[in-house]
Amino acid sequence: HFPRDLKWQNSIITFRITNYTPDLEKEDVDQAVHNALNVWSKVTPLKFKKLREGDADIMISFGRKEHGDFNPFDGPEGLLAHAYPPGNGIGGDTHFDEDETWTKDSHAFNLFLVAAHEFGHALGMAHSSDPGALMYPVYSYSRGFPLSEDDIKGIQSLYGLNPDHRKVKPKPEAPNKCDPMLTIDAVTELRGETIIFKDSFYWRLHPQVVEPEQNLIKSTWPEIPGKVDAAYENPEKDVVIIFRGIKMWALNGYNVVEGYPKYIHKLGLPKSIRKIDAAVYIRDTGKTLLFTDEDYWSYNEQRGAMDSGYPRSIEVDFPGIGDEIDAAAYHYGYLYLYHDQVQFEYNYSAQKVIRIMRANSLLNC
Amino acid sequence: KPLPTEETDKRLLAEQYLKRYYGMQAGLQGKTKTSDVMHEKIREMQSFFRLEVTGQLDDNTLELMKKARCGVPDAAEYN
Repeated sequence: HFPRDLKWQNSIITFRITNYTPDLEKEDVDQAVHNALNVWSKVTPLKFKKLREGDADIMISFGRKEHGDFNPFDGPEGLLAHAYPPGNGIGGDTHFDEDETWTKDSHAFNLFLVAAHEFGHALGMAHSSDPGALMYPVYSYSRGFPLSEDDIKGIQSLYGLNPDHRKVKPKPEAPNKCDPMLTIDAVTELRGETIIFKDSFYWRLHPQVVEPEQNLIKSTWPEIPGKVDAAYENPEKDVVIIFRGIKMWALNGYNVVEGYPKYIHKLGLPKSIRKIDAAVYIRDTGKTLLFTDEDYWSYNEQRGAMDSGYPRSIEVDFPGIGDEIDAAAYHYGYLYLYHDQVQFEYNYSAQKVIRIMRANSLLNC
Repeated sequence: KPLPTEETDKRLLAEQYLKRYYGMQAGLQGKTKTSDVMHEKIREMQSFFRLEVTGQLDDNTLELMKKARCGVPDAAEYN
């Protein structure tokens, strides 16, 4: 919250759109504003009333550079919008930078998402340091209901609950990389960096940078699912394959390869397989190991077909690691197999567990 | 006037960012090296964004400063 927990004293708050951006149809702007206010009214007793003239609590406008409040915008990108906390006069007013490109999809800046964030300020919410929260100050694109538990807790401590608030499904909180109970969904290399997937987030770890960077999956790859089961990189083809359920996507750098998603059964897996737990490309053999429940399969990347003699038992062929894994990586003859909070360093040729570490030691914890 | 170097550009970007979002006052920065006030504000920003707190303008910190964001200050007393 802002200092002194600034808030509106009434539960009916008025708003007025004073001008429109030419980037979108007028109806689309109205819809974005309506939906953005709805986000907050879903979880509080607040109601919003549209005014067509006169002074409203929340005056909404688009402007560029100096636009009348001595708090100028800065041209394209950088600063997108700002809003004033509840109060008289300029309090609650919300301004969008007209030098940005406003959209209703994942391109450039989605007006609904920015408006929902700014209306959070107009209602008394300050910035959150949770990268999964709508009130996080950096723009990221996401689909679905945009409020996280952190946002909901914040707004409800100002205005109370909406009796129907159980209907909304908040976004998960961003996972804490050094949580000793952290488990990993998937791990892959991507052009020399390591990408670690967990819930709707991923960490990007550069070999020369100590601190991993955390982002929402959807904000980087809006086309792939918000949660990943398994992933691997084939550096020879310069692609990363992402698995979720019975579908897979191919990424070339940060772009999704055309023709995807495809069904995992195209790889030669039987239809009974509905999910891949982990995948890893073994550079020395040109084979990709696909782990499903207690078994694993070997896919020959060059032939584009499954090797015969599979599936084989994980427990039998990888003694010492148990019978299931969550994620896998391969570096210089060693397999790194993740299960629950544990990471096994496994000598692939000697078939021996060399070290057991915490899963998040990968994230320098 | 000499052309700005890459280092000067980074410092200018950081100064502008810290003034806007972390309430760093103008005129307190050293001409040639980063002042204590600026180090302190960088630390504040790094701590807010859960970056490694070094007080230095490392690549992660600069990359975050370049991202599109909301204009409301993060941690400053609201003015």
